[in-house]
Amino acid sequence: MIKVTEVTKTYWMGEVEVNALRGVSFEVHDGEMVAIMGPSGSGKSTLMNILGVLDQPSTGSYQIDDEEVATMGETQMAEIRNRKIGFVFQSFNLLPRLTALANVELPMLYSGMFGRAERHERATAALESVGLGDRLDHKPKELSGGQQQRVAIARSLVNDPSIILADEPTGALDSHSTEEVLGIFQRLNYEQGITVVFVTHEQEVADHCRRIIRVRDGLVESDKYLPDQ
Amino acid sequence: MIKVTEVTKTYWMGEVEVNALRGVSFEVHDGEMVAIMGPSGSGKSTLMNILGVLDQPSTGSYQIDDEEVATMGETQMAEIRNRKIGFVFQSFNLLPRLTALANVELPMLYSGMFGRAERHERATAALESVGLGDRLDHKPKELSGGQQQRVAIARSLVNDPSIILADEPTGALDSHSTEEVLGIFQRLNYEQGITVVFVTHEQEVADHCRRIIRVRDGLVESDKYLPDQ
Ligand SMILES: Nc1ncnc2c1ncn2[C@@H]1O[C@H](COP(=O)(O)OP(=O)(O)OP(=O)(O)O)[C@@H](O)[C@H]1O
Ligand SMILES: Nc1ncnc2c1ncn2[C@@H]1O[C@H](COP(=O)(O)OP(=O)(O)OP(=O)(O)O)[C@@H](O)[C@H]1O
Ligand SMILES: [Mg+2]
Ligand SMILES: [Mg+2]
Repeated sequence: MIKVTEVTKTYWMGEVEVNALRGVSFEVHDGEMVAIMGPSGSGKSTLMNILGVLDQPSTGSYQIDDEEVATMGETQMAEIRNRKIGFVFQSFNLLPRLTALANVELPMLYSGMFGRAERHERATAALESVGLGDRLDHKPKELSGGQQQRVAIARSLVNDPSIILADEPTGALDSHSTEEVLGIFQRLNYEQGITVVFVTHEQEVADHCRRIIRVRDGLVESDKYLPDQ
Repeated sequence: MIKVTEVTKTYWMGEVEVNALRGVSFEVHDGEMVAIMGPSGSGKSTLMNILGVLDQPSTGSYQIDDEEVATMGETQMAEIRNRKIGFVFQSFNLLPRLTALANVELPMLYSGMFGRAERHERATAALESVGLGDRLDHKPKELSGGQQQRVAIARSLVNDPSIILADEPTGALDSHSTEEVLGIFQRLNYEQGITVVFVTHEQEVADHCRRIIRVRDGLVESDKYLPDQ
């Protein structure tokens, strides 16, 4: 379970203070699929970086399965990330000198959960599941924008995470690839009970979830459950 | 005027050949506003890089105002880019160590068309026109995804180009920012007769144009004029 209580995040630009999050509170229960929406610059990525244990709040509390992240050290944070979380960055964050296959194998190298042959097999299967079976040896610069995004999605799946956090996972995709990716998230959520939280600015994408949290100026503006689909 | 005739583009991955464009032909007349759509990996960015004189075709001809680009040297290509074209990259391509203001000033430094004070003034005005008047001193890492995209759009406007080429210019933007950016392009097109060509995978965005060219597997699939709006 994810539990966020009065989380703030302040960036300093010399003397100037930027309050990206100004007191955000909500819970996400195991097995939920939730969309986060909000205007450009409203704090969505800042919030996702905290949920993904990539950054810590300035003040407030963030608990993941009853463990408090705000007071953890770097080693413990890395352990939680490797064991529990699959993350898709808004800017993809692929390593430019590695192939698609090597990029997708990387999280399994960090977690040490699989041997060499199994890493290769799982990474190949994940890339095939996002329609990139014929691009395994391409480096990021040899892939289109949408293909790079799909590599980033495949990478988030390989460690069998219990939570998938994705920041605009379909932003660079056409409507067909979008449906394919959402189908993967829905299947993981429905069949394996994996918690999925993703940011989107497209209403038709958010409508695949049963709950939509809207943020504006660093605060939760609304938190609505959609009627059953 | 832009005139593309039987343009192909082939990438080599060791022994393997990737035919990103397989023979594309069309014309865009001065003052048109055209959308390019197509599935992920269909060749849109490859085509835009050629239109933007950033890359040359493998075979075929590309003429811009009756000058053949396919046989130009690098210096002549840079001159055409600086004088005629404003380009918005799908991956933004902002320089990480420069502020938003300095990134937007950069094209004017290359073209040498304006003095220091005027560069500062034009860059500030362009950033204000995309809603970033309060983020001038932020570096790319201190901006949200949508804010970075808007910096890239502001940068494409400052040299008073006669052609604006934008690769998914609203991909990272919420619906409000999307309308603002499209409004800027429409105003430049309608009031100043600037030719605008942009890639999008969102139908509502493409509907702001009177013409939609669809590509698939490196070929033009359709080229339709929309009835008057
Ligand atoms: N440098 C390269 N080397 C090898 N293949 C490449 C290279 N650049 C692009 N490709 C391939 O060429 C094809 C066209 O890529 P392009 O970037 O033009 O697609 P796109 O239509 O812009 O897709 P998207 O909507 O995902 O951005 C893709 O299949 C891609 O894998
Ligand atoms: N390192 C930083 N230093 C200063 N300000 C920052 C930094 N990172 C983000 N910001 C500011 O914090 C605010 C929130 O940014 P965030 O990236 O969370 O927005 P977002 O909701 O994800 O927007 P988008 O939809 O454009 O991706 C923005 O106004 C941004 O300028
Ligand atoms: Mg963001
Ligand atoms: Mg592209």
